[in-house]
Amino acid sequence: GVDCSGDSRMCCRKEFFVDFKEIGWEDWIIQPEGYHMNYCTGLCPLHMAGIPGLAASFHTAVLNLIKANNADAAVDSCCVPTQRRPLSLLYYDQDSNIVKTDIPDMIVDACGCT
Amino acid sequence: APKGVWCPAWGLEALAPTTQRDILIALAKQSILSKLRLPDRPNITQATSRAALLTALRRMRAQHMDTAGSPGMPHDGSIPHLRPGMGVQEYEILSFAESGFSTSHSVRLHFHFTRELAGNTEILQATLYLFWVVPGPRTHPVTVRLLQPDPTGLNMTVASETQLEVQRTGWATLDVGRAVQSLFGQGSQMLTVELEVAEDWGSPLLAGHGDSHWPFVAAQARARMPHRVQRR
Repeated sequence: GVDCSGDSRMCCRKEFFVDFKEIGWEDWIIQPEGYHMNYCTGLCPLHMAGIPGLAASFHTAVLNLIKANNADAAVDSCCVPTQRRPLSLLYYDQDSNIVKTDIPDMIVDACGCT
Repeated sequence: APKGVWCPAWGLEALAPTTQRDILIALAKQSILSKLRLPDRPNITQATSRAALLTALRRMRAQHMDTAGSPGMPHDGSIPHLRPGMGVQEYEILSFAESGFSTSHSVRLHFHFTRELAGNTEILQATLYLFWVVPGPRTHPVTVRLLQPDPTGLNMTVASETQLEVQRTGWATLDVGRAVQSLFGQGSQMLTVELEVAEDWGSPLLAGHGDSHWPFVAAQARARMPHRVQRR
């Protein structure tokens, strides 16, 4: 995956950190101190769609062949997460119990074109 | 841009940076609360003392090591990932006792579990941790009763009774998994434990409230996943 830098307009991963103290949540979320809410953005021109390593698959290869031979059959393509990991939280619930859990697929590690 | 394509993050880039930030923060809050099944952020009435939290984490860690089970919450509070269970969300819950009715030789302890968890989760295991201070060098019998509300909800009935033999100052544990699961099954969110010691001198004492060795229940739960049909 590619991290967004400068004024890159191609599909990339943009970092965004939500600091729990800044949003007044540090009293009920014990750990961690914030959430890396990265997201995918940028363009996916047709020649980039489904490049191996970017959300590639057998179907993508077939799709590329169709596109190469018939531009009208080309389908649209979006910049989406291709690799994600859980967000681990240690927090107080309404009864002041302490709960630890891993919320799956909450942090985007890499992006790619569909 | 390819014709007719609307991709998830597109609208964001066109907005002013401050607006983008506000939207992302609102999305982050909504995403975390919905995944934790919380209607809103909890208002913490009484936070557990850090000493009690760290003592409980250490005790659970030691217990996990003894039973060679999953690496529970380590003593330093850092959060190792739970066993990644195919995207199934698992919880570890620490519920500290709230003291109830007591006499000179008995005390009731209440443990609350949130309605969000009680409704959608199955209890994998639950352990009651009691720290006894034993003045004299002999074995002391302690009766532990798990109580549950009767169908009218007005009285408490004994769900189970266990005899503990307390010989020295330290932690004693009791498996309460079945009791907590049956409470959840009845939609109740409170586990009541009654502890009774002999009336004679030198009976064992529970660590005092506010002490870092205050009783707690540690439970492992797993979210019930909505039944999904996977089609290939």
